[in-house]
Order: sequence, then structure tokens, then C-alpha cells
Amino acid sequence: MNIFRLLGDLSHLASIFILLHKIRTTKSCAGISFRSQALYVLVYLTRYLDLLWGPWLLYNTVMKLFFIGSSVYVLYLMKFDYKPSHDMGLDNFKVEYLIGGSFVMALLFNLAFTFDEVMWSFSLWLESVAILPQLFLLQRTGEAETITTHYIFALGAYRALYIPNWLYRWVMEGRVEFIAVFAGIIQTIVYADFFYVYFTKVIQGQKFELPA
Amino acid sequence: GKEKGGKDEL
Repeated sequence: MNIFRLLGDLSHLASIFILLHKIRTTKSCAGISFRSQALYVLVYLTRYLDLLWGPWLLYNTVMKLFFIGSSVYVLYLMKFDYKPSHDMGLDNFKVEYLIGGSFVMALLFNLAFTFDEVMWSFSLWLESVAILPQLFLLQRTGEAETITTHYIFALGAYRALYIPNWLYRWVMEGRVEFIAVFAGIIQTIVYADFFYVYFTKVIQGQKFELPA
Repeated sequence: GKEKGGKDEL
């Protein structure tokens, strides 16, 4: 564990609490992409298969269960409790391509051609693009509630912070996981435009608005 | 690479 990894994980946790807070306080899931949320459930279920056979390190296990549980809970909230507020018409990014493309990447790049390793690789590639339906929805609406942008920022910062964590581990421990690093870099690049608008507008106290 | 202890990151 190093400071970048810890901050990354805390940022990931924060993103989920911000999302739940947004849904609760505005009593609405407007502006939140159901498709991205569904992809995250798929990401966590395929990545954390090792929950079935261990080893169960306390920190990792609690976090894994939390990420699976909270992502399923958000889907439940969106599907049932706050269904009418869901932007179904605009939230129509074709996730089939993301899932299919990630699966092909997982078949090509994996540590071993076994079910769990292919699923682990699949989860990394899918996570790297899972925010696209959310960013697409943002693009379609052209603006977002500030709290929603805080959520997306915290979620993007988590993987961005894993990059210095990997560099640190490579230097200090001689350990490097190329699939995770490469997918993590792609994921951070996917967020680049969003980060730019977030830093130049939201942080300055302005509303998140995209040029028409 | 993967160690016998499994994946240690989230």
C-alpha cells in the first residue's frame, strides 16, 4: 500500500458516496447513466471472482464487497425507487460494442488463457470505457448538476491515481502489471475532456456546461 | 504478474 493507491481507493469510495448522496438529496437520478452503472456491476462481478476462492485479505475483501453491493444498489435505486427521473431517451449509448470490444481485448491480452484471467482482463478493459455512456449522456444534455460532476471527477481520479501507484510499485517493488497499466491509461485519457471542463469551470465555481 | 497470493489491487 502506498499513498497513491490509498488516495485512489478513497477517491473510488468517495465517488460512490457522492452518487448516493446526489440521488437521495435531489430525489432523482436525472443525469446519471443507467448504462454506465450497469457496466460497473459487470466490471466488479467479473473482476472480483476471486471472492469465491480467496485469499481474502480484509481490506481488499471489504472494498470488493462494497463495490459490488453499492453498484447493484444504485442499479436498484435507478430501476425502482427513482425510475421516473431516469433519462432513458437520452441514455442510449450502444454498450454492446464496449462489452464486445472488451471481450475481444481480454481474449487477446491476458496473463493466462483461463476463465478467471480472461474475466479479470475483460473487467479492466470494460472499466476503461464504462464511463462513456455517462459522458455521452452529459454531451447530449450539454450540462450537469455540480454534484454529478463531482461524482464523475472522483471516479476518474481513482484510476488516474492508480497510475502513480503503479509507477511507485514498478520502481520500489519491481512489480508491473501491463494490462492494468495500459487499460488504466486508456481510462484516464477517456476522462481527459471531462477533467479539462471540470478544472476550468466547476472548480472555478461555474456550472458544468459544454459548448453547444 | 499474478502472484500466488492473487490480485492485490482493486
